[in-house]
Amino acid sequence: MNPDILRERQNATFDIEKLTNILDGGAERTNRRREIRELVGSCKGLLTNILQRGHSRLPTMILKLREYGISDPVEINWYKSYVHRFRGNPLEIHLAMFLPTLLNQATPEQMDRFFTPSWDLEIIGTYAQTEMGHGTHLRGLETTATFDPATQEFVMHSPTVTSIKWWPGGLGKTSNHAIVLAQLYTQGKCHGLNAFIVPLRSMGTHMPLPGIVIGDIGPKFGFDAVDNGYLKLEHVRIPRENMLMKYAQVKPDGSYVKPLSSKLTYGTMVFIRSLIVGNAGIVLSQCCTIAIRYSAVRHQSEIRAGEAEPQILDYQTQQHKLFPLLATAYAFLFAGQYMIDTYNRISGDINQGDLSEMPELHALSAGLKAFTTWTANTGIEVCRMSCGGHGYSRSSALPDIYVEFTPSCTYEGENTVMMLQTARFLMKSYRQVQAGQQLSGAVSYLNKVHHRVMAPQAV
Amino acid sequence: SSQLDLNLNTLVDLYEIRAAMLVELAAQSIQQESARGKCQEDSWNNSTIDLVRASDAHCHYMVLKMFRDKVDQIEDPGVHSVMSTLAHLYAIHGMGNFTGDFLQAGVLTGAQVPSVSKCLKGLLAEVRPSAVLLVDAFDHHDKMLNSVLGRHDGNVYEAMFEWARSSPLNRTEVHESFHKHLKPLQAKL
Repeated sequence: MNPDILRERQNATFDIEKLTNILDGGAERTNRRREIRELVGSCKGLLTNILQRGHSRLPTMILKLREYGISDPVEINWYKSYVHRFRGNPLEIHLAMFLPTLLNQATPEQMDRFFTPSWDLEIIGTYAQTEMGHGTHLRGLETTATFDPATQEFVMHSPTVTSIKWWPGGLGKTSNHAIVLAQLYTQGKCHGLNAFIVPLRSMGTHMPLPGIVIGDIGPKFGFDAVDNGYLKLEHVRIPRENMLMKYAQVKPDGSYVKPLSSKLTYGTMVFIRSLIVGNAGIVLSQCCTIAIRYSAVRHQSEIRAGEAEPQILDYQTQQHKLFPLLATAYAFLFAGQYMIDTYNRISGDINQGDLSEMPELHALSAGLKAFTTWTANTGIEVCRMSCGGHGYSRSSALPDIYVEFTPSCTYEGENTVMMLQTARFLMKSYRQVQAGQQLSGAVSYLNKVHHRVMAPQAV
Repeated sequence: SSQLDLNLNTLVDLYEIRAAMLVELAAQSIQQESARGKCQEDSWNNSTIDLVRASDAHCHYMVLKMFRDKVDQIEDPGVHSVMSTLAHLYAIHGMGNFTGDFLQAGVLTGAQVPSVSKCLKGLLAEVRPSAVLLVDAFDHHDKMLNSVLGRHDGNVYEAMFEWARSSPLNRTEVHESFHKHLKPLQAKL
């Protein structure tokens, strides 16, 4: 071991393992995470060349996932991050969004039809929401699903070039089904966005089905292992039972039953955004690990003339670059824990019919997703530059981490739009306070605003 | 006083007041736009910079609050102490970056601004002895981190040399490009 780093560890003032347990949520969780890490590390087919295409590792990855009974979403996230180290894989969306959406929004009958085949990978699914000309503004999406009572089918259609579904991971070449978000028309009325399970490719030959125009969108900044795809629907007919109907429903006569809240349709996105908050913490913690360990062994220049070159970690400027980011990494990891716990708690309430906390969860997950990914993204670059020239080498891993983390500022909701969603909730809360209502939860501090006089500061 | 109260709960309160102020300012901006006769949508659009700032402050406050709550739950004195220092650092660093907001909110005075910087420097020095241990606690295994610079054993330079030697360009002592391009060019000059 390098003597500098050895010396750093000899001066411990706290029990590292106890802190690791706190980060994992308990000693048992640490053991479980390490078990999963060992599983990935000991399996030859999983950790290979970083540039290897995603598909070749899939069989081993999936079989091991099932063999070890890794089914908890957080554990799946650990597992994926160890296998792919945030480089993505073609089944990313199948595992992270398709299956959770079925769990959250399918009726028991639909679960019987779709879940087991999806778990067995007969059905490989993705989640198609974003369109070429439309992103986070969901009401602007153009894809239509028109109910035809005569045949008891929905006609799925992409009416314009801008309505072509664009970006979903695994859509290009891997998936044979997609959950498609489309504007529902029935009895001559538009009822807004709803989710539909659309078969894309033949289960046997994997050839695109009639009316399905599908492919990969081409090379990107990173995520080379993922086939982000496009999908054009040309009057594709699907059975009425393929609409996800746990909340909203279309009856055989074409009548529409509203969901308790339109936000229920986007529950999966809230879950993913909650995961992204924690992932921002993980990525920042990786970069801090790299930059701080390197700064402990790197010696450069001199503080006092004639003395040996000090560790660069002793320079105040280096500490100023790295330690606030270290603190931020911890802050984001704890925020990630909080978000997953809150998501699970509120999901339980929603299942009991209590939707009261859902708007706050939506607002917080959107804002924190943006806040943490923006900060982490710029933080990665600070870590890279704090490693001097060697940070530019791919051997540092920092350039790869940057490339793979950058899309999180735009996927699952472009960050500025996310911040404005949070702002909408804040403004609504502010108006409620002005109207004399008492707020609870995260915005309860606004209650005080009403009683406070804003005085301009003397300049 | 020109001294800052560094109690973590006080710092959380300051962030709360900053967030409340920015929410209020964003709301006022919308109201002012409406008073000028702008429709609701245009009033909103003309206030979006303030709205994003308000959301950002709200999130900043929430993250700090979650951090404080977590620190409060830690029972081990050693871990509690180092995490408390980090939470302070997170809060003070944010105050340094957004000094204008805190001044505007009236929770920080001009006389106190230098003490934010002084306090930040003190916290950096306090974190220094634990920095490597704090990243060790993240428990990122070398195999997963896949970084020559971030190796757990710190043997960076040896590994970097080994990594360079395994570069595809070093498979042969003389690369084929020399025979194909450089040598013919040299012959022509």
